[in-house]
Amino acid sequence: DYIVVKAMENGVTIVGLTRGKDTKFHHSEKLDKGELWIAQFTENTSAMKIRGHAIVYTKHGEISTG
Amino acid sequence: DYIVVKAMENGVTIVGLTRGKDTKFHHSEKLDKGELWIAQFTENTSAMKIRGHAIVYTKHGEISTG
Amino acid sequence: DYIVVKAMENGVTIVGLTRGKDTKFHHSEKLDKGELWIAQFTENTSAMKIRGHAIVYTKHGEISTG
Amino acid sequence: DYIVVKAMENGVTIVGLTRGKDTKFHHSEKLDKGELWIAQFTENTSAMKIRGHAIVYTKHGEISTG
Amino acid sequence: DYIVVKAMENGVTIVGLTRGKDTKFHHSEKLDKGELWIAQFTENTSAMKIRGHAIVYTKHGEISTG
Amino acid sequence: DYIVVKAMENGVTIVGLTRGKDTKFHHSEKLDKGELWIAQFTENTSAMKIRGHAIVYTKHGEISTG
Amino acid sequence: DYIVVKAMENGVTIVGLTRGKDTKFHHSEKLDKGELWIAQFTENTSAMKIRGHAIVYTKHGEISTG
Amino acid sequence: DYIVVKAMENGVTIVGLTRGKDTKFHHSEKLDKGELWIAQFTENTSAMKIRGHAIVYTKHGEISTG
Amino acid sequence: DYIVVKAMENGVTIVGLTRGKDTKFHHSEKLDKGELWIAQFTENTSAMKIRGHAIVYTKHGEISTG
Amino acid sequence: DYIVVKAMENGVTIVGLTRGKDTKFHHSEKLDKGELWIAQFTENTSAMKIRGHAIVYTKHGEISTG
Amino acid sequence: DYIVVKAMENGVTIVGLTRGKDTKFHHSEKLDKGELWIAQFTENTSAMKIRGHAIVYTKHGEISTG
Ligand SMILES: N[C@@H](Cc1c[nH]c2ccccc12)C(=O)O
Ligand SMILES: N[C@@H](Cc1c[nH]c2ccccc12)C(=O)O
Ligand SMILES: N[C@@H](Cc1c[nH]c2ccccc12)C(=O)O
Ligand SMILES: N[C@@H](Cc1c[nH]c2ccccc12)C(=O)O
Ligand SMILES: N[C@@H](Cc1c[nH]c2ccccc12)C(=O)O
Ligand SMILES: N[C@@H](Cc1c[nH]c2ccccc12)C(=O)O
Ligand SMILES: N[C@@H](Cc1c[nH]c2ccccc12)C(=O)O
Ligand SMILES: N[C@@H](Cc1c[nH]c2ccccc12)C(=O)O
Ligand SMILES: N[C@@H](Cc1c[nH]c2ccccc12)C(=O)O
Ligand SMILES: N[C@@H](Cc1c[nH]c2ccccc12)C(=O)O
Ligand SMILES: N[C@@H](Cc1c[nH]c2ccccc12)C(=O)O
Repeated sequence: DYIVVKAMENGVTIVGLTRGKDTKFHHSEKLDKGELWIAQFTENTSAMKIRGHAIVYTKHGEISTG
Repeated sequence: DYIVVKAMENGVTIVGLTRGKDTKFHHSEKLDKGELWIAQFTENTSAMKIRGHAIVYTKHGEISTG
Repeated sequence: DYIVVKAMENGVTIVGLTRGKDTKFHHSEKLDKGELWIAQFTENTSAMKIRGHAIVYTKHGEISTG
Repeated sequence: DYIVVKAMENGVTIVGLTRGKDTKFHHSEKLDKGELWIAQFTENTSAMKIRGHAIVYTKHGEISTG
Repeated sequence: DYIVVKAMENGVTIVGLTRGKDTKFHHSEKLDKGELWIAQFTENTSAMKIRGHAIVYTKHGEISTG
Repeated sequence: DYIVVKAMENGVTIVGLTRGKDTKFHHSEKLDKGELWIAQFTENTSAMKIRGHAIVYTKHGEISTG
Repeated sequence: DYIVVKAMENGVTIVGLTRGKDTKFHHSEKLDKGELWIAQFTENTSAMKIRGHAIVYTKHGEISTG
Repeated sequence: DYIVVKAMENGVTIVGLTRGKDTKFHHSEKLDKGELWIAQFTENTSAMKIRGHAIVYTKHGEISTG
Repeated sequence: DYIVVKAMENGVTIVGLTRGKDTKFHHSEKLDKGELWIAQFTENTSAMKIRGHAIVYTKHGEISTG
Repeated sequence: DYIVVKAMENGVTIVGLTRGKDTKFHHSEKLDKGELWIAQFTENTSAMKIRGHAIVYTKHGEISTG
Repeated sequence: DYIVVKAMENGVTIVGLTRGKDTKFHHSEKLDKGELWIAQFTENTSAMKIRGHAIVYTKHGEISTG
């Protein structure tokens, strides 16, 4: 399973949160306008948080944020 | 399996509840308007509770809350 | 497999019943109007009971209760 | 695999029957009108019997009883 | 895999036959009109026989008997 | 995998043939008109033979015999 | 995986050929008109040959022979 | 996975080629007009070659040869 | 997974290339017009090359070559 | 799971990010206009970032970048 | 999973890149016009790069290059 994030403005951030008993930020990725981020759920990432104006492509459809 | 939550107002909260004999809150995530939360069911999370005005994307369709 | 419950009034309750030889209540969750509960079947939960006015989203479709 | 039972009157009963060489009642659940029962087939339950006026949602469609 | 039997008259019977080298009756369930029987194929049951006026819901469609 | 046989006359027979190097009859089931036989392929049964006027429901469709 | 053969005349034959380095006839089944043969591919059967006027139902569709 | 070959003339041949480092003929089957050959890919057969006028039914559709 | 090649002229060749660190020709099959070649990807074959006028049937559709 | 990137201008870059606790660049691939890059998620790559004008083909659809 | 490349001109190249921590060219295949290359992702190949005028058939659709 992976999701796709297309930044519609500069400064869109995608945060990866840790899998396990704790839920902490382990990585934050900044995107410029037009850039694409494609990321899986993994052994280390069981949740993601997205800020800024972007289009997020998931198995449940396309969702615009920001 | 993951769900997607798009906050339609500030202060939307998603609570993760523990898997196992006990059912307790283990994490609560606050979203500002427009932010997106994408989270899986995991070894530690077998139930979630969502409060506030949001759109929740699940395999059973899009559901608006609040 | 998970189901989704959207409370259409205050005081909707979802009860989790134990897996195994015995069938007992192990957890009861109260929802206020507009709140959403998303929960899996697990090693500890093999049946659920829902009371009050709600919409329940399952793989067999959307079902209104209460 | 789970089925869903929506009681359309008081006193609807769902009986779980044992898996294995013997086929005996191991649990009987009573529902009031409007209540919902969602239950899996499990290590202990390989058959169910439903009495009373209800709608039963299964992978083979919606079936009304009683 | 499970099948669903809806009795359209009193006295509908569903017989479970044993899995293995022998094929014998191991359980017979009587249904009254309107009652529903939902049963899986199991380690002990590899064939079923249905008598009386009923509707049987299977993966190959709905079939009326009797 | 299971098939369903609906007898359209008395005396319909379904024969189960053995799995393995030999192919022999291990069970023969007689159906009266209107009766239903539902049977899986199993560790002991890898072929079936049907005689008489019946409707046989398989994953390849409904087939009338006799 | 199984196929279904409906004999449209007397004397239709289905031959099972051995799995393994050798390809030999291990069983030949004769059908009378209207009879049905349903058979899986197995540990002992990896090919079949059909002679005579019949309809053969496979995952690739219905095929008439003879 | 299996394919089906229906001979549209006498003398249609299906050759099975060996799995492994070598690719050799291990069996050749001759069909008369109207006969049907149904064969799996196996531990010993990873390629097939078909000569003569026939219809070959595969997961990629029906293909006429010769 | 298998592909199907139908030769539309004499001299169509299908080459199997080795799986592993090296990529070498291990088998080349010549087809006459109208002949059919059906071959799997295997432990020894992870790529194929096709020359000459043919129709190649794959899970991505029918493709004509040459 | 693999994605496909078609460069619509020179200098399109696809970066592979490491799987595991750390998220670092492990490879960056430059494409000229018209070139195609097809890459899987792997034991070493759990996220990718794409810059420049390209079309990216994913299971969630075709997405243009840059 | 495999992809298919149909060369629309001479000199189309498909490069296989190594799986693992390093990403290096391990094989480059040259195609003449009309030739077809069908190749899987493997233990040794987790990315491919295609240059020149070709049609590439993938699970995400047909894509023209060059
Ligand atoms: N650490 C949590 C992260 C998480 C996943 N899904 C969630 C839903 C709600 C809250 C937290 C989470 C876990 O792995 O389970
Ligand atoms: N601790 C419970 C949480 C839970 C999951 N599904 C439920 C349904 C109802 C009530 C509680 C739950 C469990 O893992 O089983
Ligand atoms: N303890 C029971 C709960 C149950 C599941 N499905 C049921 C159906 C009917 C009655 C009880 C049940 C079990 O795990 O099997
Ligand atoms: N004890 C039986 C219950 C059962 C399942 N399916 C049935 C069908 C018919 C009769 C009984 C059954 C078993 O596990 O097999
Ligand atoms: N004892 C038999 C029952 C059976 C299953 N499928 C059948 C088909 C025909 C006759 C008998 C059967 C078995 O397990 O195999
Ligand atoms: N004993 C045979 C029965 C059989 C299955 N499929 C067949 C097809 C043709 C002839 C016989 C068979 C076997 O298990 O393989
Ligand atoms: N003995 C052969 C039978 C066979 C299966 N598929 C075939 C295709 C062609 C020729 C023979 C066969 C095998 O198991 O592999
Ligand atoms: N012996 C070869 C046969 C083969 C399968 N697919 C092929 C494609 C091309 C050439 C040969 C083959 C193998 O098992 O791999
Ligand atoms: N020996 C290579 C063959 C190969 C498969 N797919 C490829 C793609 C491109 C180049 C070579 C290949 C391997 O098994 O991986
Ligand atoms: N190293 C991270 C990379 C990653 C995957 N998905 C992510 C989502 C958000 C941020 C980082 C990631 C991991 O394997 O989990
Ligand atoms: N060696 C890398 C190759 C690779 C696969 N997917 C990628 C995406 C981007 C960059 C490199 C890659 C790996 O196996 O993971």
